[in-house]
Amino acid sequence: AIAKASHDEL
Amino acid sequence: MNIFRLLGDICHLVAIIVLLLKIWKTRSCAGISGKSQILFALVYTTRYVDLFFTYVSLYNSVMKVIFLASSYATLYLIYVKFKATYDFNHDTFRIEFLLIPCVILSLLITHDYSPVELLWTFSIYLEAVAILPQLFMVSKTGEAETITSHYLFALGAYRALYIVNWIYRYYTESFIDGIAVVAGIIQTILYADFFYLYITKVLKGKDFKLPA
Repeated sequence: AIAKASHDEL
Repeated sequence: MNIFRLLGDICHLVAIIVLLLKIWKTRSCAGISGKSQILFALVYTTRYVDLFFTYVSLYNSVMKVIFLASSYATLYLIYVKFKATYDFNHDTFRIEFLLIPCVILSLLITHDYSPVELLWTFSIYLEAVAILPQLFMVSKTGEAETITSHYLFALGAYRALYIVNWIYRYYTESFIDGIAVVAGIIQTILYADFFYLYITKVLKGKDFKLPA
């Protein structure tokens, strides 16, 4: 499982 | 995007609009913690600094602008336009006791030490505790206007729905962000006793009063 570098959530 | 996150964002938007309308219509910010609103404005400012150089989607950018604009508009209403109705006697939570630990924690536990990422991490930690001055104020006054309780319910429901969104994303796209999840769970737990009172009282038409 990865945490995306760019945050796509508000 | 998934339905849980969309519903969460809608709850968040509803909460912010309900608060703005409450203050604007009643021309009063009685019972509202200006300190919590300062923290929320700080949360959006530090989290959305990438607004101008990271484009995720039109929806994402539009919502960021709405959240930023409405949080500063709320501050303006509380501290400028309806300043006379601001209940500073009951809004006494020491927010430095929230800000400093969040700064320290965001330096200790973060995905990356770039400025934007550190600000994002700080905003995640701060959002988890930003409602505390408001909940503290409600506990001091022992009650809240019904409209304020609707605001708090929507605000609490938004992050609770985000937790469902994170579970959904974990199983569908094996995506997980531990920092956001842990902070989101803490944030939602802080609303737990409020949720209980809201559901057992406000939804039964009673006033929102804390047991004396």
